Amino acid sequence: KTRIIAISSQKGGVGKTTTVVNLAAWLALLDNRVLVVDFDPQGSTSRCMGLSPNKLTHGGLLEMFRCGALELLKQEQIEPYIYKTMIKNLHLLPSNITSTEDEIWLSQQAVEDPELLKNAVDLAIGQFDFILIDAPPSLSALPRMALAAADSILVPLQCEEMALGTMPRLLGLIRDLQKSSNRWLQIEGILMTMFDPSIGYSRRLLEQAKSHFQGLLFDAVIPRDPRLSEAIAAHRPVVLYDMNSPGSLAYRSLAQHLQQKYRAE
Amino acid sequence: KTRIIAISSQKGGVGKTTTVVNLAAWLALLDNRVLVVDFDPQGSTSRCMGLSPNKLTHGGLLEMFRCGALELLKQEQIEPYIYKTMIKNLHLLPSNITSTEDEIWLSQQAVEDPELLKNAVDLAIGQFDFILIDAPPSLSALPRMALAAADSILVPLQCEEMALGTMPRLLGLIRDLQKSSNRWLQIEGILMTMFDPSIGYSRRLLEQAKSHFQGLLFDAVIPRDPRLSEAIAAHRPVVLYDMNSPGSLAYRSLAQHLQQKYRAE
Ligand SMILES: Nc1ncnc2c1ncn2[C@@H]1O[C@H](COP(=O)(O)OP(=O)(O)OP(=O)(O)O)[C@@H](O)[C@H]1O
Ligand SMILES: Nc1ncnc2c1ncn2[C@@H]1O[C@H](COP(=O)(O)OP(=O)(O)OP(=O)(O)O)[C@@H](O)[C@H]1O
Ligand SMILES: [Mg+2]
Ligand SMILES: [Mg+2]
Repeated sequence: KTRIIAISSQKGGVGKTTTVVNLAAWLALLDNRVLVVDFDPQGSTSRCMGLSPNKLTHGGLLEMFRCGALELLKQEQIEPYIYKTMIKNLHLLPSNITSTEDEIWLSQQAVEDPELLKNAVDLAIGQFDFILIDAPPSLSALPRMALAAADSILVPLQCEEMALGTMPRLLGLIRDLQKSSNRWLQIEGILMTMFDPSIGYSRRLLEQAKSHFQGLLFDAVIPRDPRLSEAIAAHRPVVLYDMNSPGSLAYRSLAQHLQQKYRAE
Repeated sequence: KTRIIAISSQKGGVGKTTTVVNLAAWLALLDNRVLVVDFDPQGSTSRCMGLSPNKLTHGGLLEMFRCGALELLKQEQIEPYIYKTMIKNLHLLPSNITSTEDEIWLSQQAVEDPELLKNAVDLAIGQFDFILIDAPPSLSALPRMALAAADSILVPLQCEEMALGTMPRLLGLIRDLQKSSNRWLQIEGILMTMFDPSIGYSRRLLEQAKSHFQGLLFDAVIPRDPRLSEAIAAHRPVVLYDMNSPGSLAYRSLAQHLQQKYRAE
């Protein structure tokens, strides 16, 4: 069965896109069929995967939203909305939002047509082993829609106080959704990111998160690693840039953990 | 005359809140009367300034939005919406958004009642030398409203490829607003943040930005400085935590630049 995971955090710049791109690439390299949904109008995931939002002729978020939940129910395939990527087994439903009007309209549709993403993702069930959704940095209509469509949420938590301060409202939204539109929503785990063992407050924050969120933290901790940023600048996942860098190996162990949990026959 | 500056970037985690909190604190220390508007439902600026969103009894964004643009026009004072902070000369209009429903409603109001922030800020003109607005990480209704109410925009640009990739759409929105609701909107400047001279791609990116955005970059460049994060963890501006740290001194020189530009008599 396909596992649908939303990567979400209200805090900006915590490594949501970096996690989606590199986790997806490693899962695909481990022979899983992976679909990434770039659900952030910012479009960074699409750019990282070589598909710049303003160059896309068909499909993507815009066409999916224009279609609407009801019409999506009648469709048979996800193909009209997705693109191949540089990695076999890895496809992308890109974000092709290029104006503030479109971005505002998308948020309005997320309120008025709440089944939209779920119906789109349902088209891909069975064809993929994992569907990863990159959500925008807020707790507004679009992230809520991503959580409502997912089986579980993976929360990147940057080793910074500001990021920790935004966790209570996210956990509150998860509880609300579990009582309403997504009773099966689970927390896949909390992924500590940009950990820097040479900085005292980064070590203290990791210890604080371990005791605060007992049991929810993944074993994998993503270290601060400049090669992750360099790979992004080269528009490729780190596995195609510097496969054995510390950041890349940490994403590999996260991918192996998810593969063993959901695909071990 | 009061100078109204919106600190905005579509990219998350680039240092918007860190810039607002520390620039405001230094401007206040240099004897300017400063109002900070936390226009991000995330509420990080409010938490940094010691006013946690869920502990606020009156005022703030919520009451301001409930009042509406028309009613704000009839008011005389900004006092009912703002709070004192730990620094003399520095006041805060906090973000007191504590649920997804409120956050969605705020974005809807930003579309239906576009003069709201402008009319609120107008109440404070003359009483403050600088008004700094912390905008959320997107190019949706709330950031558009912040830009429409401002005299100028200060854009933090993290020394990272992902941040650079989001600049074209922001510059496009600025151009659109200059032709419509805010003909006088200027670019105050681009502030390079989290610069790390020990990392090659960080140096390359700074050079790239200097040639790409000629003349728009401030002389002040904010270095990566763990003391900035530690100050946030201590819920105080860096000037009250480690006044002579590299990050703090860079924000002081930015404050001095703005003071000389707008208040030199
Ligand atoms: N482990 C890491 N080490 C070093 N740099 C990193 C790491 N993870 C991410 N980065 C860099 O930090 C910045 C923020 O990461 P990213 O853009 O993935 O976060 P995000 O949560 O998706 O941001 P947004 O909220 O804007 O969507 C990027 O420039 C990225 O290249
Ligand atoms: N110059 C710096 N050196 C080191 N750390 C920094 C620096 N500036 C900001 N930070 C840290 O980086 C993180 C991101 O900064 P900040 O939260 O101010 O960005 P933001 O743009 O306001 O984010 P958001 O998009 O979530 O509103 C914070 O944890 C902050 O403490
Ligand atoms: Mg992102
Ligand atoms: Mg912020």
